[in-house]
Amino acid sequence: VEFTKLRLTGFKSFVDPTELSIARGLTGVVGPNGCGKSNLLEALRWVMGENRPTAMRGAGMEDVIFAGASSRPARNYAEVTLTIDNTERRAPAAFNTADQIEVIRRITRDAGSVFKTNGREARARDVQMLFADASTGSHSPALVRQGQISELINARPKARRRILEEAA
Amino acid sequence: VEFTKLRLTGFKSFVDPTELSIARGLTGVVGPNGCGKSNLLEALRWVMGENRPTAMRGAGMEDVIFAGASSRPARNYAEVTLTIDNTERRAPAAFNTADQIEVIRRITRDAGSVFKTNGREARARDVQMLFADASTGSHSPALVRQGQISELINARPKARRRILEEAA
Amino acid sequence: GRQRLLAAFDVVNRNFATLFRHLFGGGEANLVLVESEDPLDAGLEIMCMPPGKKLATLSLLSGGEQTLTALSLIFAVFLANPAPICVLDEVDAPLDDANVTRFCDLLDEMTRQTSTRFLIITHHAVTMSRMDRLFGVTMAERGVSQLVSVDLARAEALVDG
Amino acid sequence: GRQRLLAAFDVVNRNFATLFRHLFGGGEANLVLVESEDPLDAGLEIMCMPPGKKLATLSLLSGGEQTLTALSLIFAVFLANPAPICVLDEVDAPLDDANVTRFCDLLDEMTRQTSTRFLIITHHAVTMSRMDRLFGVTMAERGVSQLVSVDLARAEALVDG
Ligand SMILES: Nc1ncnc2c1ncn2[C@@H]1O[C@H](COP(=O)(O)OP(=O)(O)OP(=O)(O)O)[C@@H](O)[C@H]1O
Ligand SMILES: Nc1ncnc2c1ncn2[C@@H]1O[C@H](COP(=O)(O)OP(=O)(O)OP(=O)(O)O)[C@@H](O)[C@H]1O
Ligand SMILES: [Mg+2]
Ligand SMILES: [Mg+2]
Repeated sequence: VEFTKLRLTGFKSFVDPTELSIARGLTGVVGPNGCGKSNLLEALRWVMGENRPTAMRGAGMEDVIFAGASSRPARNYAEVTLTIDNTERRAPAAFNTADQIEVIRRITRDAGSVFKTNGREARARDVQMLFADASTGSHSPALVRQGQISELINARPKARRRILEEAA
Repeated sequence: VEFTKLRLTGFKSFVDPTELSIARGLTGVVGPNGCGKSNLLEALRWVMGENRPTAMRGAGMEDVIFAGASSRPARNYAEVTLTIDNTERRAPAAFNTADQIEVIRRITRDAGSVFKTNGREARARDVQMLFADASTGSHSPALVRQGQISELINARPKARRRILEEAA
Repeated sequence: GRQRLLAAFDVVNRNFATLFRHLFGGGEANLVLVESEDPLDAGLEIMCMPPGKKLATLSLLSGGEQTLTALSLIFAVFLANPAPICVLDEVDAPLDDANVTRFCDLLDEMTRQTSTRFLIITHHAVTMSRMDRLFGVTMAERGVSQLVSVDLARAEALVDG
Repeated sequence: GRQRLLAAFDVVNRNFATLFRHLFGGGEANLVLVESEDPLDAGLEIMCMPPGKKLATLSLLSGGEQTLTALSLIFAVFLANPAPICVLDEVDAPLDDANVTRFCDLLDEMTRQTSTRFLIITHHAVTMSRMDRLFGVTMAERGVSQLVSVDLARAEALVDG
């Protein structure tokens, strides 16, 4: 499977619909402090099924919904869509009927979050399986959070072993 | 009191006698990764009485003694001298007899470490008092280790309060 | 103990709010004692609001914003009881050039308000250019550190490795 | 589980030693399972020796050396089981320009060996210049993020804030 596009609406500081195309090779993301770069990585982890608010640097999961700015009111929901190219048909059986898979996650204030794959509602567990089978997911060691490198160095040996289990 | 000079011999990667003059204002220290910049801060903390090996990034305190390199044999001792200008005679009474105070700490393999102030042996506790009275010391909040900023941010509120006690 | 800590808290809190506005070019911030009625047992919480943004807990701020907030706190404590020496080891690493410049402005301000001597370890070209003098550490012989006094051009070449 | 973990350990250990030598331009490094006979309960220790230096535990290495060692481990695991996407958020912050260049050489190598797509968040001008394409994130309206496609000159201006 190949990831081709990430679309955010109302997710953290990305209040307006924003599309990041993910092409082959190396794509650089730059910008001043506090402009929203790390929020993009969190949007990717979130749509892949992350369920710990601390991984979104928040207290509760609703902290991912746009909380407002001086020129904009707060929003009521946040939504992220991940587009996957499946023309080589390598996805798990349950998802392998189409050339393209669109995974959508949407959270609404006071109503919790819902997943959809190609328009049909899906369980978080199914979405997490889809990504685990593709050697990725919200806990993938290939997603390195800001400051995570120094955590890996200072971690106890037993905690470091966990990174090996991902390779197994 | 004013700190004017730091001299290292056999301390970590500074095997040859090295003198860092500390002038007024802003002194920048630059150099490639792994060249020894952070070792200078550790030398300063150490001569002021630091007694935790982890603050020297080592397992035991003898890890501060030059361990050798491809072109040099290991050393048997490490020594750091801090020169303090005391012309304004603000030092605590026990040290206030001279215009200049030289604090020396020396550690020898298998023999522990010894302090000297102006040539006479001193106890670690006396040296620590000298610096505490001068609003500094090995735990001073004005000595910020590499990576310490993110520790302060991620610390629990009770651990953060400790920085206030230094100001009291 | 308790009176002194409360007095120190008031001074540091006032310094913190001023330094935060200085470093962020606006916004609001303050310290709060939490988790206990007794200041000697309480925790220190940091509430801050960068300019144009909603009040955030520290964890929602970006890496660079957290660094600037932490520097405001460190200098707030430092101003309450200035030390003869201050050493900062690559504190500017997460900052973009605009914030590095604000950080250097703050350092200049500190040298005006106190007689503290500063050692600033850095890889940032902007910070190097704002120093009064520069020392380079090299390893001409692998594993053996040497200290040399350098000018700006030579310092930049050193960092380029 | 035990057999698979041991097999993975062997592959990752071999990758790690190669990548370490690649990133440091020499030296030796390997992984060791410690604290228990049972691999499923053991800890992972990292032994490394930068070129020209004595064998050191991880804690004695410098900030930049630790970053390169950790990157070697992350990529060693990654090569054992390549993911469709890899995102690195300012992992190059502690590195000097020479090491940033080696880090980018490693990224190029990864794009040759796998079909993984990489998103690299960075402030380093050297890293920016080695990307295939660049996106800038701006906050024209305070608190509101926007994504724009940029060229190198515009990207450097963005980071200068
Ligand atoms: N729910 C939300 N609504 C609005 N803004 C939010 C929300 N959550 C976080 N933010 C804002 O997003 C900003 C942080 O963005 P982010 O961490 O992505 O910055 P960054 O570009 O990575 O910066 P740096 O270079 O400093 O790491 C913060 O200023 C924070 O206030
Ligand atoms: N006792 C010792 N004997 C010899 N070398 C030592 C000793 N202790 C530490 N070192 C060496 O000192 C080096 C680290 O120096 P230091 O941490 O000061 O680097 P640095 O200039 O701060 O680099 P960076 O920019 O990456 O932070 C390591 O490579 C380590 O091997
Ligand atoms: Mg960030
Ligand atoms: Mg260092």
